Amino acid sequence: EPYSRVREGGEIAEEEEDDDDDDETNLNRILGHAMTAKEAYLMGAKPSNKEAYMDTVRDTHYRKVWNKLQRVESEDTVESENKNKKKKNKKKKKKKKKPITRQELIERYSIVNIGGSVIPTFNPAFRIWEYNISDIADESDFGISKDKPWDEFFESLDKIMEESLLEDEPDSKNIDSRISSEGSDKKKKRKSDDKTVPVEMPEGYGLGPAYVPQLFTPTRFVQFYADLEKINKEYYSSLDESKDVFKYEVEYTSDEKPYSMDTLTVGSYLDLAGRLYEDNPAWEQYVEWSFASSGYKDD
Amino acid sequence: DVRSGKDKKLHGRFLHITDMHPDSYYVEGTSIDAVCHSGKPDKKNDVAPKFGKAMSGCDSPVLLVEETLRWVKENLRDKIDFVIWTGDNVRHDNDRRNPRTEAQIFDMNDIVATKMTEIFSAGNEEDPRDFDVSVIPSLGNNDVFPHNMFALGPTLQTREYYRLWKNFVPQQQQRIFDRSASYLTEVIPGRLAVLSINTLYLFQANPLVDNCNSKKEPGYQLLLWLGYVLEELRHRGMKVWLSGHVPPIAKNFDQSCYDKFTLWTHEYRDIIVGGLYGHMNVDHFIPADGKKARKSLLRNL
Repeated sequence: EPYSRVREGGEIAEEEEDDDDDDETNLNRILGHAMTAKEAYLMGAKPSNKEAYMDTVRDTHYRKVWNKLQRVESEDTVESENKNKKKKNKKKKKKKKKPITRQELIERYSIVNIGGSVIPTFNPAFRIWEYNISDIADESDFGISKDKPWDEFFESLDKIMEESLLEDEPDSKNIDSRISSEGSDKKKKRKSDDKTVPVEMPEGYGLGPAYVPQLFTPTRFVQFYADLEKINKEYYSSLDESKDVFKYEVEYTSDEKPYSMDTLTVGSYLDLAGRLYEDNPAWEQYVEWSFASSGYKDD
Repeated sequence: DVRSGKDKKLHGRFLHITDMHPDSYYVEGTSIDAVCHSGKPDKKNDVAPKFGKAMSGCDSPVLLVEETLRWVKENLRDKIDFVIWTGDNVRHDNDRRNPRTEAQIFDMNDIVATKMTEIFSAGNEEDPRDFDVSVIPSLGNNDVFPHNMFALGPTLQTREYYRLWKNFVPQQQQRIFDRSASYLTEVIPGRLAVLSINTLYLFQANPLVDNCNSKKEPGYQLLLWLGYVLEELRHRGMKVWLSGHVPPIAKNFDQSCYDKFTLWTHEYRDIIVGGLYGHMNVDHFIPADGKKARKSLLRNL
């Protein structure tokens, strides 16, 4: 389906080409980063080129989101623009990118959250996530499952995985006998059936907690960090060795600037990515926290 | 809790903690240049301090990990519902005079797993799987030997991790865990699950991973597991958090593994709440484009 869509619309094809060019550039930069990271690894766990890495994140991932945010129009506008463009496309291919709805933009993304570490690559850190449980609190049948026990499911999954491994063995007698008992049509179908590619989400399935505020939607996070310089200083300057100097502090929360997120849906993250791309002070603050307020800078 | 029959209060909060890297060779007062293991410091800035030093290149002193977990126990334990713990519980292999051994990796993982059990378990001697706060560990690239390399199970390593994590991994998933070192935990029974995904099977730095297209590839088998589990969760009307050590971003995964994994997260956007990962030590987020992953996959297939 995407193949035919790509072939149909010149403008979408152009977007594809843009993306491919970007990918090539990204790949080169990423490889450069990976090589540096490997060198750093060989020497130890000392951070290296992390600012450059974050700049790449901004210039690629966040920039692409920002670009798409600029194309977001209301649904009515998008519909009428699409109609107009179909007519115009017949006459002349235009370079202007196709408008999209906010819903289309949000649905195509998911968010990969990468946590700060306890190891003091920067300062030690971890995160507390808060999520919506308001609709579950008063349920009386909470936790009662009407489904078959998990053991049955995992037993059958174990068999599926076992069989899948055998399917790849052309000389295996097991495979020969299984295939021959299934008939040639099934054999053909099975061979071309890659179960590691998902089918599209059926129409009519509502968007989940990552997209629309509902039960289990993450609502806020609190990022904790331990200021090692301060802790060590306090320990060494204290005359009392038994004094408890070690503690974590709140570094930042998702509802304060530049995050300013009132909920942690994909849409909120995309808005944040757009802000971080265009707003330098916000970006600087974000990067400082990305490095757990350690003051890290590339050499 | 249907299994234990006990009432549990939900707090609407959970902890994500990652990359502890405790180093039993860390010695306070040694040289940072010698990864805080030995030597006389050259200058004031070269001294390994008691609680560890940011940006020094040294791993965590064991004390730092102990103090971290103590702080979590005293300040957070009774306010959270579950803990997502995304691996790397051993020092780096960065000291030629003290190369890591497989036994050391298992031993340190055993120590940290025992510590996590002590903190979050319900203290029920008759049922060691009874936890006040569910803990969901996943496997890091430093938790395996040799570094980064992890074969499709069953192997001695998958069995060893089942032994170390036997209180965390649901018993009925032992055989599946032996294959994939991945499992599912129902953190809110019948409602919310967390998947512990062995991302090393998708990781391009794992020399045993070529792609995710051949059925014998560990990544193919992992994605097979992921697909069936997600479908079952959808069928049950449950929601799910994904978790693992290596984040699913293009630079970390083989291209086919990245495309397929991203596509699964896209097509199950009705049930997936989000994904939590570690490995990179930098606190940030990356938007993953599902539509683009499908295009890339089709193009490459």
